[in-house]
Amino acid sequence: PQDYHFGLEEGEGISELFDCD
Amino acid sequence: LPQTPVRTAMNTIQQLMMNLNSASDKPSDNLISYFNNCTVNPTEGILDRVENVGRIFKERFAKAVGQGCAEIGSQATNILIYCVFESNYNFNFMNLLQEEERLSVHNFSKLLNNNDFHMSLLACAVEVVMATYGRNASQTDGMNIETDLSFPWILNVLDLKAFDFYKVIESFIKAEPSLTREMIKHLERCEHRIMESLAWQSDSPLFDHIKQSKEREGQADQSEPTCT
Repeated sequence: PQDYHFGLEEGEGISELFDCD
Repeated sequence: LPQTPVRTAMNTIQQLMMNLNSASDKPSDNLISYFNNCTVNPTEGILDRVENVGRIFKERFAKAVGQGCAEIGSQATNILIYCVFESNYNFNFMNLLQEEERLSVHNFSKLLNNNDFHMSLLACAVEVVMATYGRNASQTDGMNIETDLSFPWILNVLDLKAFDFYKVIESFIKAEPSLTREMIKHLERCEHRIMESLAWQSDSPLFDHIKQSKEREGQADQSEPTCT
């Protein structure tokens, strides 16, 4: 979606955010 | 035809109903293969959790809309439950595909058995339908809601921390191509509201997050020899 500002950086995803990496 | 607020509302609901046509309330075979790859198979926990969320939501929704709107409430609930099923599994599958590619990992046991992750995902799916159905319903048939069902109502209902809900929003938008522009804008507003205020409440996990990253930075500094 063009008008959404994606903020996750390279190497960041749902696994890291929930400490499940 | 010019877009009036009512027409936009009806289009959005129609879009939602179209999404539901392909709704399935069981995980797809692809998703089940991910579940089977896990050290601890999460299937039972996921199915129980979705059932619980459905039951809790039904009770709280009926209480909120008042008896006068019970019928609309139950209709909304049924739509909601199916959408949550479909969105939940669809997201899981799409997200796992992305994570598998990104991390070259096939065993997602930790993530798929993480309660905060699943509750945040379900809350996000619920919020999408609530924002679509709740606000639009009041516009289309003057439903008189006794409790404000707009965000962050769902966080209180599911006893969920705003910061955990925040963590799934971006991945949810990436994994859910059928989201309307209106819905994406709504989720972005939720993000801003969380970052501006809700995430800074005293019991927020954000503070632990900041502390841990500071500790990690501190360790990184120590590990560098001073001469460099």
